[in-house]
Amino acid sequence: TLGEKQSYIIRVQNDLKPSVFSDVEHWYSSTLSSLIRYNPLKSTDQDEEFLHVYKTVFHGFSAKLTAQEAQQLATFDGVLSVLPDRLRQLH
Amino acid sequence: TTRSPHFMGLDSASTMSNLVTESDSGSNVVIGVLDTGIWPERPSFHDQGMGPIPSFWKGECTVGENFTKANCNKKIIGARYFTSGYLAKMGSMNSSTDIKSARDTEGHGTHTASTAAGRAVGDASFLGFAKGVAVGIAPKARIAAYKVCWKRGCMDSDILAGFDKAVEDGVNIISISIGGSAVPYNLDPIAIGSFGAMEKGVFISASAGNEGPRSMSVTNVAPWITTVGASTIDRKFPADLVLGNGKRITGSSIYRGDDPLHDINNFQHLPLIYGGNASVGLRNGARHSSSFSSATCMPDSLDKERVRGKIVVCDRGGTPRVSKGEIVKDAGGVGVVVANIFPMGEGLVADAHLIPGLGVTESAGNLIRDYINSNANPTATMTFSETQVGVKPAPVVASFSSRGPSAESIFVLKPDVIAPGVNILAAWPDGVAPTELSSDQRRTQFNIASGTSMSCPHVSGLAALLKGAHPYWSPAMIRSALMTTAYTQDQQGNPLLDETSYNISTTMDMGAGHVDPEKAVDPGLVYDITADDYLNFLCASNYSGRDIKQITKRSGKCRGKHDHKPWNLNYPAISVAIYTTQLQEPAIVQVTRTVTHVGETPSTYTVSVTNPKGVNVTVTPSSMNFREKGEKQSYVVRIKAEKKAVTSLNSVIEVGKLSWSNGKQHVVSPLVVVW
Repeated sequence: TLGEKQSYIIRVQNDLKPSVFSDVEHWYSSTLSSLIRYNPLKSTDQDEEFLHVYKTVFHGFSAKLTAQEAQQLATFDGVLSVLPDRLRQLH
Repeated sequence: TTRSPHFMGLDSASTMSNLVTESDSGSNVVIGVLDTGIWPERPSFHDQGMGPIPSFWKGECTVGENFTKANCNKKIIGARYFTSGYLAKMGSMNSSTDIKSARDTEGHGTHTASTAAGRAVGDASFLGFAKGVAVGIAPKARIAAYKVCWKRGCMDSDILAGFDKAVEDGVNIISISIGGSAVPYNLDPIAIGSFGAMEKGVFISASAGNEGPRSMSVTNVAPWITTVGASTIDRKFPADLVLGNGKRITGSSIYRGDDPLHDINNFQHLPLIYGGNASVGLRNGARHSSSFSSATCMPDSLDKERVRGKIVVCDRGGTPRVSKGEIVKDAGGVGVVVANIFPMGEGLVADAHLIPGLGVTESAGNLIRDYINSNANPTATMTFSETQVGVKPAPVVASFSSRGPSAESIFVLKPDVIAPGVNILAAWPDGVAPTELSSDQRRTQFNIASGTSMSCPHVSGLAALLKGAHPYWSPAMIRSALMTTAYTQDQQGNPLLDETSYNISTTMDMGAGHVDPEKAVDPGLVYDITADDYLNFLCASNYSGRDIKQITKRSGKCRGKHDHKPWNLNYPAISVAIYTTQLQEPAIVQVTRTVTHVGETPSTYTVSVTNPKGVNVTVTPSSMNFREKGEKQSYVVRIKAEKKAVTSLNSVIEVGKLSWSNGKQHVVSPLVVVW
């Protein structure tokens, strides 16, 4: 439903980080804040928190977003993909 | 595990296996297990006699609920847990079932970790079944546990975090017995995480899935992952259902109880009923159990009046097998028979039922239902036997093991190999019942489980041994050694069978075949693959630049009008497609492969080919002479299709093989042609 959040995995192209940010985490954080700050349905500060920040095998982060935010984020420079976080099972 | 190391030739009685010796049992190798955590107090994880932790290791033991740094040692050298994705999905954790630490409250992670790298523990068994010395495949390899799965499953975001941290910590092998549905590589976080790990030299062993015997059901199919299917070992847990007409049906069970039914001396026949004939009627004027739910013995589906005091036959499906016994018990039944239904066929796994119970095959299930339907007063009894070893034929491809071809690319053979995954005994935590049912009050140090989850850590351990013996081998070289030395015939020289039907198994069932550790340590030649090779494969497979960037962190540019073909990925198997509907003249597909000589001495290899039906295969050159270790040489395979009329719109898969031999070693590649 409108405003309902789910978690997403966001792949970022780190070499596009603007020089104004000292490290990629600040860049991610700023991107997420600017996305969520203007969302009228934002409920808590926790919405701006990352679930995980990935640095080794993957560049990017995971976070809770609305479907609209996820779509919007996918259009940002440097964002390569926004994947819904899925549940898997043991084999 | 008991028996499977012996079955794989790793505990040769007279001489210690070459692989185990050369690798020092994997002592300098770290296996990262992405799973449900670990129960560190189990004797399988003691560190007596182990050397110092490898200097490259950067991981840590994260403190959490009921888990301190003291829970790590020189065996368990890392333990982390990842909750954020799970909490975001579920809202909160049930503190009675999940605890926030790497401690395993499910059992699965303890089982897989000890299978891959458990230390030797004498007199191990599950309620007396599968007795022996339990030991992992690489008993000195170090374990790092990354808990990414919880009571209700495993979130992609946590799995990816596990990959990220494991590689940062310095693991050499990642063992992941988790899956979902097959999706394009760029949409699959396990494939994406694995690519990043592979780039850093980490070998990824993943379970193929338990959706067999359905075709195209294999998962974790990215070509940089080693995908492991499941097979049986030469051990069974027989139990018989004896019908009132004297017919004896042998099934499988690890039921152990003091119920009179268990005692063969108190052999007594009891009424037998099919669950589908015992559905509850209209209850309170509202509820009615469908025949499907009662046939599969779903909760509240059985009529207590009809079931009381009887042995109930339940079809498989819908609920866990062991829970069917619980449902029968709650309805007043005294025994349970869990019968396979189509397409499960003749595959059997042994379950630790709470009431006298056993599993039977699909054909036996049909026979039992026929007996019930044709008798006014059907009866039966059960007898339970001890563990049987030396069973033939073995190995047999497990009925449940997911099958190829890969839905993502027919040019990459999947699964890659099969390994033991049926009725595997391994360590089990305190506080978790062997059936995982809340009503099961039993607690055991070991448990017997089945699944590709169990076969995957066998290969993880094996990869650790190979990495220990050959520290500079890449992940692709390790997989190549496993695949090209795998066997497709049992010790009697008969083709490996498919448990579903006991017909001959196919390459789509077992990949290159069953792993053979002693041969894999000295494969002669290997097929290496670099990260750039995988990029070329993705380009050739029509992945866009953006798709490729999503997987690889690299530029994703496919050079100009590239001339790469997806079948030219330097895979240890060859798989091509020939579309006969467009075939005017005989079609030719040309395949290139490059081998690396990994033997210690100069050697000459000559090729032999078994043609797939309907094609003619030639190899140029037909002989290769290697002077020194590390030398690479390429060859070209021309696969020429015979001109023939199209008889079916369905694709047909024909399989042959290509083998390079120097007289001592045989480097075998399956050769698959899809028409």
